Amino acid sequence: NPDITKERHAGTFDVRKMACFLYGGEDKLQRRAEILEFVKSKPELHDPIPVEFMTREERIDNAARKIVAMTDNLEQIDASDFFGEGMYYQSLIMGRDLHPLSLHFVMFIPTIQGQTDDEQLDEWLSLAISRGIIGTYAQTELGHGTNLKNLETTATYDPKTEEFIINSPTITSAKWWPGALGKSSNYAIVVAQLYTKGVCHGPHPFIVQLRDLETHKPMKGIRVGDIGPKFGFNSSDNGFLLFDNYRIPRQGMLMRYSKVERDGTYIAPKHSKLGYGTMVFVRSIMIKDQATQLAAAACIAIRYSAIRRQGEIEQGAGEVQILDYQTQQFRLMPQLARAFAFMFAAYEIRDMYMKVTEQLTHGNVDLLPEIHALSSGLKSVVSWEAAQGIEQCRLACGGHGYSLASAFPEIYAYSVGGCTYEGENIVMLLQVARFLMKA
Amino acid sequence: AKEVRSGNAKLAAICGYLAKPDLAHSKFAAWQTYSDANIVQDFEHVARRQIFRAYDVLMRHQRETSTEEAWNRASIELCKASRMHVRLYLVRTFLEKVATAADASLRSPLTDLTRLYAFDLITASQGEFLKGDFMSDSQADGIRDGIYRCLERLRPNAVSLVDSWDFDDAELHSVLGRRDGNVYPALLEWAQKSQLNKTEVLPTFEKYLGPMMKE
Repeated sequence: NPDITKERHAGTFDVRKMACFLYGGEDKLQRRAEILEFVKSKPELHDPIPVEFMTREERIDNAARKIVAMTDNLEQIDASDFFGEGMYYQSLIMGRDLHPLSLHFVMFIPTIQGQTDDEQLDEWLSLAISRGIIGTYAQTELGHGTNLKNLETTATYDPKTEEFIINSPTITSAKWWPGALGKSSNYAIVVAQLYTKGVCHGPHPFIVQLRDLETHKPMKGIRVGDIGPKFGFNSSDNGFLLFDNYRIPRQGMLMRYSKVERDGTYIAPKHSKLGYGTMVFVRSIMIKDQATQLAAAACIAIRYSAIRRQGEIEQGAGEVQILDYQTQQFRLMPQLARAFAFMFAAYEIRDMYMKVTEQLTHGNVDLLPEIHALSSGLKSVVSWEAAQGIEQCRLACGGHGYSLASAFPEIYAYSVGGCTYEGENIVMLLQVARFLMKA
Repeated sequence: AKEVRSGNAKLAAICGYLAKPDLAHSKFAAWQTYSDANIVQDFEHVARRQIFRAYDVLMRHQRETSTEEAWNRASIELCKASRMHVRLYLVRTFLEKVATAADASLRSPLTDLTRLYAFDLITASQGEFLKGDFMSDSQADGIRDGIYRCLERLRPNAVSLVDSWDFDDAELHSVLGRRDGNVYPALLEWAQKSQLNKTEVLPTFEKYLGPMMKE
């Protein structure tokens, strides 16, 4: 297209050098190219038709097929670098949708790694990593969300049988929303109020089998299913889950930090803030994801504004590229500036998280509260401003921005979910405020 | 805020600005000479002022009601404080990162982006910057002028800047945003995949529209 080619000739810098500066070096860019080439070379990693033309069932089937093929080829990437190679590999294959193993990798496995004692780690980690089971993370309830203290699901210890009885006492206690809970997962980390010897010790994580490993039918005492179609993420079976006095062995409670002994004695965790680490890391990934989606929206709108001609500034001088209108520049360029700002912040938070994790091993937790507070605030401000920015980019493309061909509806639905999951934004801001007031 | 007010604040890097003395006025003279340090200083001033305003509002409510209800009654001011704290962090990190760009041809457009980002944020929350005459009307006008000049300077690099994000068409998944810009033929081709185009005549015609037109 002559107009977009003219734009590229007008640029005053080397695009590859800028990309290296953005992603952290030539080696990173090289790896992106290798991953892209690999994905393009494997038809089983592609969509038979564009997903926007599929029914929900077709999308779920397509996502399940692709996630198996994707994880069959994990050796193609450095799977420990989820922040970099993992996210890129997944976005190329799975696009802007979740899949049956979304929470298995991002929540189920990290929780097993972070919250189990050595014996439990041996029992569950290799099974989860080898995909022998599919796990999710069930914390949010129908009537309760970010305020964990009021979760209603209970786990009551029975010393006679050395079991925990998991129960959903009311409809509002039903677990609701977890990705892949409805139809795919056969295990879940369930967060429940722990009762032992008649005393409630607050929310604790438990690993619970949901379905028969052969037939995949729900276990007796468990009601589980899909919560229905949503604004986005429709390749994912976000689910509901209700327990009817469902019994699990004592070792079902994850016991690295707090324990319940065979006679029911409760051992409290040494430092309650230790769980913050994974939260900060998950948020750095979220912030990078939001920055990437905002940049994608700005990329689409700016490229289209370069080739779309509409109206004349000087009468008779011919229609102009709409990117020449100051108002169009003002709609789009600040969004691109934000995308850069958010991306650099995501890398900075990830680096600080690495520093804190290293300090933690020497017992130094000074930086942890400040980073935890900051990451809550960043998650809130970035997800909100990214969603607004994506919508502004969509509107700047006129009618075509409303068509699924533009990808804007998909980008917005994928990104705006970040305003509520991982903590409702206003609650996140008030968490930051609590820290600021103390400071 | 409490520790700072009581004089024994142990603050790590991120919140250090809370303990700094207030500034009477912004040092903004012109958008071309508005330095990284002056930009950060002005955001620190506004964030600090909002945090202590929220603190004073909270303290006032705590004198009248329970701690929890006081927190609820101050929560809008508290959210504004958190947002300013986060925006300060975003501006500072952006400026610090761009300053590390060794290549001048990269640093120039990136600096324009940092200015556009900061000026846009200042203008969006202009009331906070004008409060107490911290910024004068003419300084605020100078900031706005800076936005328009940055847009002008960035215009030639707009497409190259988005290209720098290294989005392959497969990842972008957008007919409108295709790298080659050949959008209109591609839109027509994309439309052919619609399920409705599998047959020339839909069953709905025989069932409803045809009979209607024959009535």
